[in-house]
Amino acid sequence: FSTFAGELKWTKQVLTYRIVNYTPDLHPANVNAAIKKALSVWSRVTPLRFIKKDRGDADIMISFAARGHNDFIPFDGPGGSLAYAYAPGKDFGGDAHFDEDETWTKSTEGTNLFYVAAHEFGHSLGLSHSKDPNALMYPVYRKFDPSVLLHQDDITGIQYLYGPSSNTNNDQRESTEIKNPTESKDLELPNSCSSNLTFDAVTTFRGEIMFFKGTHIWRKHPAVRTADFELVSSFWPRLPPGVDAAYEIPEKDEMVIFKGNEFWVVRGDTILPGYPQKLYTLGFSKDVTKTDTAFHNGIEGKTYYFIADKFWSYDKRSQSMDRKSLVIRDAFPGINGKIDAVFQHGNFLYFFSGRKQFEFDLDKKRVTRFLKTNLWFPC
Amino acid sequence: FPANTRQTKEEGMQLIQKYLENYYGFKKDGEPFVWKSNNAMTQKLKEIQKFFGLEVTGKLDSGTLDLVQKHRCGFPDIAG
Repeated sequence: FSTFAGELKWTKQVLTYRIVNYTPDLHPANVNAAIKKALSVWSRVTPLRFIKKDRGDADIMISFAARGHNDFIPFDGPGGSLAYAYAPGKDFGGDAHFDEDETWTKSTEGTNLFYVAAHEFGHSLGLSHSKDPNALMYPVYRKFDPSVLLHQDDITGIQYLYGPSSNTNNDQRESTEIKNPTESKDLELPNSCSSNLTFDAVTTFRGEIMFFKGTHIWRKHPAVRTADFELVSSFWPRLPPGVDAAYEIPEKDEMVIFKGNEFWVVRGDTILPGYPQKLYTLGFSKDVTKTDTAFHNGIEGKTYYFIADKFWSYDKRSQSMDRKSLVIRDAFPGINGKIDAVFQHGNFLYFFSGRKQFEFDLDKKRVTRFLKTNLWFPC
Repeated sequence: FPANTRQTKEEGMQLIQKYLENYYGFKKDGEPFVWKSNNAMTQKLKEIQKFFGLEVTGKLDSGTLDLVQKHRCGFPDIAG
């Protein structure tokens, strides 16, 4: 492997990327998937995480263009040079340009976008070309083999720059090649349309709704049909997977995330300093060791914490936590037993319990609809 | 008819020169494109052959000509 002069690399672990325009050769969803998978090739073997942005600037700007395109390396028409990317840095540093004169495909025919993108993102992260003809970073495009991606040479190179992934298990450390992540069985990803779908936590977040499940989250904007599926660690690398509860305090642009008897406060993708803190610092008695779920009612100025079939509420005005817990069904008629997740959307609360979802009208003080958990996804 | 080796040779030279300029930081120094031993071109050609594990002859042999026609990444192998 080789790095760039000065061993250029990113000094942060969470990088943003934006697909500035799309090739007409593929459906946009296939381009999104190819780019995301190409980035996951590198995030699986390093602490790096990638967050997709749909507008504004991003560390890695991805674009398709033919011939001359406002930088000093014009493309050369079909064949020859397929794409290139800049070494890490500001402005066009990290950006990846793809030659629109190629025929971009998601198969072994033509020029496979995922395969070329995985190579180019190696440059975006700081690797130059490798002399190893088996390495992904070898400069010449070979027949795309979907089963094998990173060779040991690539892994050694990228880990020379960024170190190993915090969650790499042993067999990957020894293995010489990383299988195609979306094909490996051990990555059984949760299916948002499964009738058995349950959630660890649900919360609003800057106008979106975030559904936490294991190591992943679905991000859903009410005005957008599809949901983005991301790794929790791509937002907050230090957060443990499988959170218990989360709620947003919009007026402070903060989100509070709970796991066990600790909680973190985040603003965007930044964990605020001084966290995690212990649960009792919120005013719970010390025998309270975890919360099932929680939501913040900005209108009331109250935050509700649910544990088993009871709840506590914290009043922001009096800055005090209830002295003792109350039974959930007394305050929320029709909501019985343990709650997995709850969030407020408009004047309704949505309670998730196992595979069931209850819509609760805060004015009428009763359950108004009984829904499937995946109501929010385009199933 | 015998192949027009002169034209093919010229095309091959243009191809290799373009490749060297794009990926090996070769700067044409204005002199007519001639083939003298040990000139910059020969040195650069040896760099390609060395990088790709080909026989390092400094000559535009068929293996090298075949390589420079393959699709590849547009980023240089040797930064100019």
